[in-house]
Amino acid sequence: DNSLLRQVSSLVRRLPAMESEKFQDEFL
Amino acid sequence: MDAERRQAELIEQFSAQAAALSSAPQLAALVLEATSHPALFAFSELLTLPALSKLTGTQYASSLDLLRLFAYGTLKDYKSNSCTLPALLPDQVRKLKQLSVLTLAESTKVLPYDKLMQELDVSNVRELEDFLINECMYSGIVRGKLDQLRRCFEVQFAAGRDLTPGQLNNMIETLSDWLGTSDGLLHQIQEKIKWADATSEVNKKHQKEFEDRVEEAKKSI
Amino acid sequence: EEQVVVIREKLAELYESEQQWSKAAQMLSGIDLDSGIRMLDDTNKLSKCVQIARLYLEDDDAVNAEAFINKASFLVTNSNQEVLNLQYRVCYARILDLKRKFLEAAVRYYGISQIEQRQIGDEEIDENALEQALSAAVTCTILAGAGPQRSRVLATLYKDERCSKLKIYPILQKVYLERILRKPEIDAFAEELKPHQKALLPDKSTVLDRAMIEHNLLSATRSTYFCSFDELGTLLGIDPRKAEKIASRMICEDRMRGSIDQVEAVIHFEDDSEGLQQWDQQIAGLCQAVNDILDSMSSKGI
Repeated sequence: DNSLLRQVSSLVRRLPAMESEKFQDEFL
Repeated sequence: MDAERRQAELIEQFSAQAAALSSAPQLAALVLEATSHPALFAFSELLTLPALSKLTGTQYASSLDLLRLFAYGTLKDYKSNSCTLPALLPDQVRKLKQLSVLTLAESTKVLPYDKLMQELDVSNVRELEDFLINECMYSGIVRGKLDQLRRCFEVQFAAGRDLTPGQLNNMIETLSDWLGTSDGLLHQIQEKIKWADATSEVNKKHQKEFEDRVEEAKKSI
Repeated sequence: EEQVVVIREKLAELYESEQQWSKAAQMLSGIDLDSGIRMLDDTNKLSKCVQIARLYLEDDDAVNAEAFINKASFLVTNSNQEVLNLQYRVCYARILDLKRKFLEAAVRYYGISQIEQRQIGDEEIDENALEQALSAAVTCTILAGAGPQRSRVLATLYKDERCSKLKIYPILQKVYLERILRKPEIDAFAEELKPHQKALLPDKSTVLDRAMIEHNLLSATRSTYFCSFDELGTLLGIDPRKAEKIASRMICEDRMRGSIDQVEAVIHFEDDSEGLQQWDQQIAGLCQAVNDILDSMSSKGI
């Protein structure tokens, strides 16, 4: 099902949840 | 999810239209309409329609190649093969740029302005930001924030594009890793809970023993 | 006194027929409603107050209209005259609108638009009138100061199916979704406004200008972390120093989150805890996405 695959693809691209430099500082 | 649902209706509509068409020129016109439609960003269902195979070997075969490009390719890919592909209308150029942003967002969540300007053939930051806001964020295919200080676009969400055969294994691997990490983390949390419970019991026992000895000492005094 | 009252009422009728609304109102306002000689019941007093207020409102005289509506507000709670009560509500909403208390006016207009009866007393309630009330509610909400209270009213209006049929629905949608409004859209909206809604404020900008600038400023915070005053000025179509002033006022009034660095001439549209909060939101979004996929799968029998 192409539609489901696209949704899963979009989900997978969301990982990791945050990646910005600013977030890394705060996370640390 | 909403974008995908909207697309599902459009895909069904175009598929039904394609099934009813018999001639190559009509199918080529349908491909043009689909690749220009402002709300359609998925083309693999159309690509796999038997009706579209009628375009192969005709003077409209390049329309099939164009559809394939819109399913999997980017603006850069079009520019490298523009001599073999039909000329694009402004709506198609805009869509290809939007799809290019989705492709870029697949590999990294922080997209530098310079890279975006190069990939999207945009000459200045103002134009790039207007495009990202109006054509990508406001159309719902991407969510994110522009960081003018660091000159980058931080992607929070990007709609999924059609998958190429090689991408499926990567996806399965990522999901397996995610599952493994989540399982591992849950296991660690369980262990911590057990440790906390056990330590709490030991502390309670120790406290009781101490209180009993204090009582004993008081009595003997 | 009785004869004077009759003369006043007749003269008021004549003025009304010649569309000299304020003169008609002045004629009626000379009638002593609390006279010891003529005993008027509350319904008659209410009727007179509302009539005078309506006449003043025909000439957009909010000050005088308000004086009589305030008198009427003591009487309306005990009134069971539905027509009068409705007229009172409409006057009150229009007065708030004229006084530029747009959010309060919007809430009242919206309440009026939700009337279910199509006949109140001898009066028929026209669908067009209800649609006008709804449209007035939307217009006033858009003109109101941007902030959390306005967001709540916007959400109510946006989710009301009737609004999707209004001519100004596209702008309502953009305002609700916090999208930047461009000049052609703002100009099109301006054509639907009444004169007092385009009035000049002490700082030489118009009511509409201020509302649009504040809205666009808030919209910018949704898509950017950070903006220079020059960029902001270009985006809002105003002088950069004015942009800074408006932004600082909104931050002080707690209607926008951010900080201003006057040395670097930039505005940061966030505070320091934004990263971790955003992380939480991202995780929630991820979980929702997983749920959506599972729902899709089960709906397809997978």
